[in-house]
Amino acid sequence: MNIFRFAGDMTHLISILILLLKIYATKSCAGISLKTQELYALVFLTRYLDLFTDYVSLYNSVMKIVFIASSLAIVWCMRRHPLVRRSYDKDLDTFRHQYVVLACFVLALVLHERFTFQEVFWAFSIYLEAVAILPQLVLLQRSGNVDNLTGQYVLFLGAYRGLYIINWIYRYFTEDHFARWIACVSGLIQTALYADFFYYYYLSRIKQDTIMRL
Amino acid sequence: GDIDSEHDEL
Repeated sequence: MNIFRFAGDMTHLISILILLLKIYATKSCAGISLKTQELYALVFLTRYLDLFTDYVSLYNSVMKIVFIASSLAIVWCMRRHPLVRRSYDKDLDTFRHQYVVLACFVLALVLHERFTFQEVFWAFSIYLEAVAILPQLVLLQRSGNVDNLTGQYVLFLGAYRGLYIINWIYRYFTEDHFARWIACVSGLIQTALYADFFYYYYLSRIKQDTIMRL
Repeated sequence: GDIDSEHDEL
């Protein structure tokens, strides 16, 4: 464990909690893609299949449970909470995410570290996390609604990606065997997509602020 | 399992 990875995990968790608290506080999920949140929950559920079989550390196990619980809490809020679900942009959040799930699964069947049940699902979760932001990106381009996507959410999401890349660079130079090319390549693609999301986020933000000022 | 097979990152 290095400080970059720890800080990356913390900023990732904070970004999820910021979104959950924002939805719960405002009782609104306008502008938030349920499909992206469902993909994130699927990422954690398929990545942490080893939760009960491999014990890495207390930190590792606790964080896995927290990530699964917080991502499912957001999906539950957006699907079941009587007030929140009314503000969901159902007719705008129409990205066909099932094709993304299928493509990632097929890719995981082809590209993985070892052909075992757990490893294939681990690779699947890595690929899926990289593209999970797509429905949110499309929804943002369509709705331009950044009310619930606070600046802090975007900031911590960016910090999470940046810190993880620094963590991989650090591990590459300090550990002899650092062969996590699946996570690194997929992580770089994920960071590029996040940069695209951040670009549209700030465009929408500027547009919204301009309209407010007029 | 051995370290490199174990996914120690979240």
